Amino acid sequence: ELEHAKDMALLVARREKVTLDLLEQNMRIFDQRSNVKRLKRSLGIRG
Amino acid sequence: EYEKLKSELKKSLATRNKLEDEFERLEQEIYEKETEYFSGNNATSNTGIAGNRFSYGGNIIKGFDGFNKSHHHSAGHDSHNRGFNNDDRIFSLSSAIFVKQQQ
Amino acid sequence: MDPSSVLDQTIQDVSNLQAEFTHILGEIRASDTQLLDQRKKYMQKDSQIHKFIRQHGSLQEHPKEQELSEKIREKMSACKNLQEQKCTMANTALYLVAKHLSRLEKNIGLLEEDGLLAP
Repeated sequence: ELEHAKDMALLVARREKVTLDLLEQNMRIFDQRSNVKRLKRSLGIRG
Repeated sequence: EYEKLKSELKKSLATRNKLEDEFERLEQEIYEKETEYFSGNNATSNTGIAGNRFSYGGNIIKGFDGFNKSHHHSAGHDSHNRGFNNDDRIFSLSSAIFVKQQQ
Repeated sequence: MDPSSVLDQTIQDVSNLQAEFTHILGEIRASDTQLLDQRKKYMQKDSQIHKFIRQHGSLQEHPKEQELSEKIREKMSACKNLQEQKCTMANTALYLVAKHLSRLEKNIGLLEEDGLLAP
């Protein structure tokens, strides 16, 4: 019983860690996109 | 510099895709583990007493009261055998995404 | 120490585990719901920026782009804080059950050493 409960608690902890990594990745992507847009505008790159 | 930024952005997007796949895989694994655990269909459900094979599982949601006593009865008369329904999936249900998908 | 007393003691020790898990996992879900709401809001703001780009091309900046970007970053940061709290809660649940399991395994080991329990 305890082993099963521990396995599932571990999976939940992993899931939350991956969710945190995803959020941080999304923040990184947002900043990178902002930088790309800024550079495109300064270089006059369309599309 | 523009090409470098583009390349880094592409890598970040690829990493994000991998993380999303990992998330889905974990949600699926949690769901399957719950099914295995709560329906008591695990191969380790054996008291070691010859000829007796009790199915039990789910004490993490139904509590451990009477845990000792319930293993002296046969599975058919187990007063703690309350069945299993989707509301018992407390691990899966801790994810709002899972709840939304169910809805 | 004998197997029966170890079992009784363990059952007593874990008697609150069900309530603790129900509480913690409920809290994780509540925080996740909040997080999804926040995420929806910042995604809507992000969509506004991208809609403008689609309509006016990539060279023209949305008149409120700075303000929108600031708000998006704020909401993302709030989401990150919420998510960190969820991680702590999940780790707490894991710690609670691992602690009991570890103690039980140790006691089983001692009983086996004393020959009171078959390996």
